This record gives sequence, C-alpha cells and structure tokens, in this order.
Amino acid sequence: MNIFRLAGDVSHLVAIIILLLKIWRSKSCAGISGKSQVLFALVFSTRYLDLFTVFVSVYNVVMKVVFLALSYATVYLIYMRFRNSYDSENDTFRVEFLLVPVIGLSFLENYAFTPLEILWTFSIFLEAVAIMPQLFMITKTGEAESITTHYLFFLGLYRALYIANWVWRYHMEGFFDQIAVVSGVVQTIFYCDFFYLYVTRVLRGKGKMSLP
Amino acid sequence: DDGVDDHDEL
Repeated sequence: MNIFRLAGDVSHLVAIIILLLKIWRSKSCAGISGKSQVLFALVFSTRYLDLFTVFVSVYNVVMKVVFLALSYATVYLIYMRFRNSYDSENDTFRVEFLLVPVIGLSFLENYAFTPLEILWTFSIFLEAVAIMPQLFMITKTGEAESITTHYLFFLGLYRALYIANWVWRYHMEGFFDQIAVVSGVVQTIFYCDFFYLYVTRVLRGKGKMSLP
Repeated sequence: DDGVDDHDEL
C-alpha cells in the first residue's frame, strides 16, 4: 500500500458516494446513465469473486464489500426506487458493442485460462469502458449537472492516481500487472477530454457543464 | 510470478 493507491481508492469511494447521495437527496437520477452503473456493478461482481477464494487483507475485504454494496444500491435507486426520473430516452448507448469485444478479449488475453482469471480480466477490460454510456449521454444531451461532473472528476482522479501507484510499485517492488496497467491507461485517456471541460467550464463557470 | 491469485488491488 502506498499513498497513491490509498488516495486512488478514496477517490473511487468518494465518487461512488457523491453519485449515491446526489440521487438520494434529489430523489432523481436524471442525467445519470443507468447502463454505466449496471456495468460498474458487473465489474465489481466479476472482479471480487476472489472474496471467496483468497484473503488479502481486512482493508481489501472491507473495500470490496463496500464497493459491491454501494454499486448495487445505486442500480437499485436508478431502476427501482427513482425509476420515474430515469432518463432512458437519452441512455441509448449500445452496451453490447462494449460487452462482445470485452468478453472476446478476456478469453484471448489473460494470465490463466481459468474461470476466475477470465472473469477478473473481463472486469478489468469492462471497467476501462464502462463509463462510455455516461459520457455518451452527456454528449447527447449536451449538458451535465455540476454534481454529475464532480462524480466523473473523482472517478477519473482515481484512475490517474492508480497510474501513479503503478509507477511507484514498479520502481519500489518490481510489480507490473500488464493487463491492469494497459487497460488503466486506456481508461484514464477517456477522462482527459472530460478533465479539460471540467476545469475550463465547471470550476471556472461554477455551474453545470454544457458542451459547445 | 504469473499474476494469478495476486490481485491485491481493487
């Protein structure tokens, strides 16, 4: 554990809590892509199956359980409790265009051809692209509420901090997880355009982000 | 180390 990794995990947690609280307090999930949230729930579900097979640390177990619980709570709020506010007309990204290549890749490129390893690899590849329905929705409607952009900022920050973590671990421990690093870098690139808009429009404009 | 059973990151 290093400071980048810890800060990354905290950013990830903050992002998820921001989104959950926003939906809970406003009793609305307008502007939120339910598809992205289902994909994230799927990411955690397939990655954290090792909760049943290996014990890494108390921290590891607690965080995994929290991420799983919060992601399912978010999906529940969007599709059940506040489904009347769900903007399904603008949440039209074709998820199968992500799932098919991701499933294919996880069978081709993995550390071991075992069910758990293939599912772990699937979760890593899927996480890299799971935010695309949300970004697509913002592009389609041309705007995002500021709280939604804060959510995306912390999610992107988490990815950027994980890259710093990997640089640190490579130099200090000789640790290099090629699958995680390559997909993590790809994932972070998706946020670069958003980071630019976030700084230039949301932080300076203090309002919701609208695209030109 | 083949990376298997070694996924200590979240």
